[in-house]
Amino acid sequence: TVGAVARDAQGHVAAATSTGGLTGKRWDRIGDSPIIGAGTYADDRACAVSATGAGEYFIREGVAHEICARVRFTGETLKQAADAVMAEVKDLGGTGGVILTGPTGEMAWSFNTPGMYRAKVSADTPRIVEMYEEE
Amino acid sequence: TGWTLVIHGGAGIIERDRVTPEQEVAVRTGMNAALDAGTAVLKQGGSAMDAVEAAIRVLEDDPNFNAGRGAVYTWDGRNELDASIMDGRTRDAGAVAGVGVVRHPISLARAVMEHSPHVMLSGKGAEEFAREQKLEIVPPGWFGTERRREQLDRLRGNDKLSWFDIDLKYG
Repeated sequence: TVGAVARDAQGHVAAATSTGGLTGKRWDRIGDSPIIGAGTYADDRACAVSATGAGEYFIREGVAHEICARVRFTGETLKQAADAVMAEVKDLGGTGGVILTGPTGEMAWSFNTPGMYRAKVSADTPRIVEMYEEE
Repeated sequence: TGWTLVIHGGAGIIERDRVTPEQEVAVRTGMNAALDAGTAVLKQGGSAMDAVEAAIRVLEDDPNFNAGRGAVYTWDGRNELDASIMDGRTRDAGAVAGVGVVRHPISLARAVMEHSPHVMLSGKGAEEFAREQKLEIVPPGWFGTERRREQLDRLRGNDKLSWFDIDLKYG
């Protein structure tokens, strides 16, 4: 799965996710990537999220929308909200990760797997490209 | 505050002793190319929507990621692609599921958002809509790679493996 989130100079956010799904999937299985609110969500009032992981768990938790809702209603930072929701995914038995950005310019990611291909850059910060958990 | 861009290329069992130096270079090169595409949009004052679509299109063309070209195989040996996009400004959204002949599923998802009254289209209907929108159609073989075929063969040939056991299972 691949994903991207962005905030433009006008302060608007967007999220996108694309995937081939799960190796060996059958029965026209669909994961979380195309499910708005599970694998993808964007709201200028909160943040933009793209997810990758065990889709069935992300669908059940409503991960992307749940993160945005926590940011919007509790005032948590993107990182706090993402870590909290990913911990709940882990409690269910699910693994994967999310990337986020928000209208304030905050960027974050959170994952509970041994690694995640991830990268970020902004108008004010140099790019970072990482793969492994310990980076 | 200026623009921001964050991308991912999948999560899973990504550990130093399981990734060859060549794979690592290829993945980092692909991620940098996607950042380049999105950054080019944002630096010129373009929209977040255009930036995320541009970044995803690069990754969909890169066989090192599980999307577009390089996507995993279904049990029946096909590539079934899903994608979605959402605009935080209006909360408009578009998604497609189970498409197999559209080179850039993310652009089809955006077309669903912008040129249909619906949020999600699937399968043959989504492909018919893609043709009507004059998006690029490719033969199903476009998406396949030898590495993904080997992963499917491993899964099919070992009944002790589950769908969740294939390495880099999410991309």
